[in-house]
Amino acid sequence: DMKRIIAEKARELFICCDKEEKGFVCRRDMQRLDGELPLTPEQLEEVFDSLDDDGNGFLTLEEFTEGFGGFLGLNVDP
Amino acid sequence: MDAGKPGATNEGVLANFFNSLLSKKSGP
Repeated sequence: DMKRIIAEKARELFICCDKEEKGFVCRRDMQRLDGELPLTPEQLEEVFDSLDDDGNGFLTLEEFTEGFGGFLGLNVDP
Repeated sequence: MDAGKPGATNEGVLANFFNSLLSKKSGP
């Protein structure tokens, strides 16, 4: 089903950011994407802030999946 | 889309981020 496919895709993309497979993405991980993605460090920071719902400085797979679902215009329960 | 330009909407930046990640994953 669609939600599961999206959740799986979100997981794949999450792993691109969480290269050490810690289970979360921190600001430092995000800044490492500078050079890999056509975004400025400021934009990466902005992305991090908007995905980090509770603002605790750690981006979980759940938060990431929600953000990805929102980007696709869907509500996804991981 | 305005993503990538200064003053782009937050939504645009997010879309740019996910699009870039997706094309990085599926690209060559």
